[in-house]
Amino acid sequence: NVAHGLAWSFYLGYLRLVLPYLESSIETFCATHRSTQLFGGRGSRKLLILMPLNAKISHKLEEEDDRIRFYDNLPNNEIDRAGVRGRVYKHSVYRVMDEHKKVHECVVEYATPLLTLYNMSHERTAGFGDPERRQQVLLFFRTLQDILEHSLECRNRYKLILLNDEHEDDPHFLSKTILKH
Amino acid sequence: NVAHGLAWSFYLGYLRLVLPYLESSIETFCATHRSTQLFGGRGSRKLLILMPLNAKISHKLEEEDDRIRFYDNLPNNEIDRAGVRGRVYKHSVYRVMDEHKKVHECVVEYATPLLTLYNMSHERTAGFGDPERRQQVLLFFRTLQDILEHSLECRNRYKLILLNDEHEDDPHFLSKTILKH
Ligand SMILES: Nc1nc(=O)c2ncn([C@@H]3O[C@@H]4COP(=O)(O)O[C@H]5[C@@H](O)[C@H](n6cnc7c(N)ncnc76)O[C@@H]5COP(=O)(O)O[C@@H]3[C@@H]4O)c2[nH]1
Repeated sequence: NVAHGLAWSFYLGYLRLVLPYLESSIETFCATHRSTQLFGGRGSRKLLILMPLNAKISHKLEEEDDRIRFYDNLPNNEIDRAGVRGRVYKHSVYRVMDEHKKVHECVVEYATPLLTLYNMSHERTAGFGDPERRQQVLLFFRTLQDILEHSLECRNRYKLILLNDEHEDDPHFLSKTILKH
Repeated sequence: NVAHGLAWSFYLGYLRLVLPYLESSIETFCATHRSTQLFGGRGSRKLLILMPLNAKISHKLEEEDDRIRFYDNLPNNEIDRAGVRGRVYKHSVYRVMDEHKKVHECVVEYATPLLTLYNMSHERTAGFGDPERRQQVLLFFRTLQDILEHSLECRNRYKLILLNDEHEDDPHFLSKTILKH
């Protein structure tokens, strides 16, 4: 089951490594960026992980919703991994506007392994197609949720956001969903 | 089958993205590093990908064999991926000494997904243990080999090196194996 392995890979090779540093990365960011309102809200000192059910992932969030703007990246985190010296791990900070034009900053990104699921479903030799893909996204979500609930390194540092594609006609669906969290 | 998904992920999320830039990264590196002997040999302008059958991966190659030294990193490659702006992809260059004390430079790293296989085999809830792990490494190797043989973006840009662990008593096994390629 592809999604099972990808969820474990996402945890073991990424979230478990980066989430313990998130708090201090955010503090360094606030010290170097004049905005004192940064990360004021209760949910915003966490990594928001977006998971669209249809696995259609954008590389730039502002392309999905014009109430979202890229602000800046958190400081780089360099870790020696499997022979690559100082492999760089980083997250992007986005500014999200609510319906009253108030701006909120948050650290948000899509779950990268969903890109693999999406691409695999279009590769003839990879072994699964569009119908199985939605199932695999759900399996990925549930497996990851289960792993993270038992992880002490990741506790309280993340929020998983499953995105239903039935609201695709609302141009501000993404910003509203992010702000709910 | 975990290894199948990890092989596709490694190709779709990494090799397919980075191998087309390898040649120009090496040229930039040679221009900025005085060593004109760099990458002289026939096999060395490729990414050498190490795959130990026992999935035991080091983060620094010189810890495995003292005839190997870290030299420097190739220039960073920045790509917007799934909401992370300017995500950094890079490779490390190592200097490997042969039995006549001659030094060869090469771009080499371990196949990172094997770290996931190794770690999963020690997580009680992940679903497989040590005996299945070797099988999964072989499946990863064969699946990746098959994918890469049909890939135009990766053609002639890589070399897969399967490492048998029966030579672990030879302190220079890794350097000798790398130099064979
Ligand atoms: N958002 C995000 N930012 C990151 O820096 C990052 N690094 C890893 N991941 C995701 O975590 C999981 C585990 O990563 P691993 O390194 O074992 O496998 C990686 C790794 O073997 C290889 N790879 C990807 N990026 C790099 C890189 N920069 N250097 C070396 N190898 C890389 O290709 C696999 C798939 O990568 P992604 O498909 O981007 O998603 C990975 C994966 O789902 C990341 N996700």
